[in-house]
Amino acid sequence: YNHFPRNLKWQNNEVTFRILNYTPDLKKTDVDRAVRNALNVWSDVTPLTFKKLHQGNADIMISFGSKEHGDYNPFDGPNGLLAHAYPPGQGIGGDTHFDEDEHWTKDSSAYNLFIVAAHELGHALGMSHSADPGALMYPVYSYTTGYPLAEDDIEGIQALYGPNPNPRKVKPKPDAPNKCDPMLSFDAVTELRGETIIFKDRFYWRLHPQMPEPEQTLIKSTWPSIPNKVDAAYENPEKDVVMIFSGIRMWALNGYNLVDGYPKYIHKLGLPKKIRKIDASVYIRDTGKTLLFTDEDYWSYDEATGTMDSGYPRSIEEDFPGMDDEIDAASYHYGYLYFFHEHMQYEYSYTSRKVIRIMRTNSILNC
Amino acid sequence: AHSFAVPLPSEDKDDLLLAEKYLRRFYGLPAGLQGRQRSSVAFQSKIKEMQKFFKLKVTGNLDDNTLDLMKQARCGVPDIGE
Repeated sequence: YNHFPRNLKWQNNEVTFRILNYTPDLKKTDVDRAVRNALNVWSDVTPLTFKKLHQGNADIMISFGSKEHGDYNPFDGPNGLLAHAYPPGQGIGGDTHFDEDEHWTKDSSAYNLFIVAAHELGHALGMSHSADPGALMYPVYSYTTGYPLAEDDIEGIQALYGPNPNPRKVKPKPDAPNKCDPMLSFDAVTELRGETIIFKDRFYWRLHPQMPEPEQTLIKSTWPSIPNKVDAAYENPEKDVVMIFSGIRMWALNGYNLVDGYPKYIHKLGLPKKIRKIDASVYIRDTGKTLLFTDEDYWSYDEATGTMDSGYPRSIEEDFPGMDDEIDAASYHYGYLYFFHEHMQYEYSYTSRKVIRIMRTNSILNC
Repeated sequence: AHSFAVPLPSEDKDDLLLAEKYLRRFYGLPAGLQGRQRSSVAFQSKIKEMQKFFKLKVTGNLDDNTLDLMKQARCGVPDIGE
């Protein structure tokens, strides 16, 4: 998290706000509620209280305007700049402006006013931009569901104002996982049109051959319709589809787009009803089979016929000597299977039918 | 004098202008004429600041990932500086 220079903050915990005008995109009551909920996000974790004024000068003056709107800090039409706010202080200090050329909504169909307001009011209270992609104070817009503050945001605002003396139980989002944490484990690994995608918590890393530095992004900012938690994933390059598994459901992605008719239940693949989760999955290009790992067993799904091979489940330990533990994620490259389990990855040779190398899970992330 | 300078393709020029505007607004790139932006020291150092902030590969170059990020919808408050 970052603060503004000189740690600008309100000296009084009772902060006033006033909404000067309204966007025609939403009902007045929706705008009032979005602003009030956005203020509550911050009052939940600090001693701050917010009092609404209907006339006169408030600490935080909230308004909608387009292009040049009176502060010589013009907006830019649709997209691009969505809003801005000024750090605590007299006059324009604390004032919060929304770009009226955006389309403001209550859901994820366009820019969600509540989320943008919560971010901007963070500025109005003294928070500057955070470099944590999972933080509310991260500069780039991203639609998320649930409580918007991450631990990073809470530490930042409490460094200015202290904690809420009467805290209500709030469940902050965990910070973005650190790729070089020696104990890092993966949720799932898949290829996607020549890139490697590694899922962990609400995030994924994207590795590209020409891009040595993995890029970390929120899953929901790329694929809003899939869950925040992925259990397993694999790519079927022939169909240009990536399958995502979470719980008993599966999603089919074609690039950024969700294939029609999904999500579906995993049992449609031929798995028995008692299977409630897939730990890992991997497509073996040389055989056209997809292996699905659950606990100590695995299944073989024939992509060409769309049916589960007979004689499964089979024991992982028996068919993959050296792999006597559950599998978090799996990938396949040029005759080698890579099994990821907790903070270790095992390189298994199909031809010699044994584990030939053991590495740290995050060695794939240049750590 | 014979010049080897070749006009930038219009798309490159647009990207360069977008980058210049982005860095001026969010990373305090000094205003005014900078000559050939891509080669100026100030321009490269501001790109590095932005790449460092967003945990991108710090190259000082206007690569695709950096440009992609500059084009995303965002808040108008600067990331760095007063």
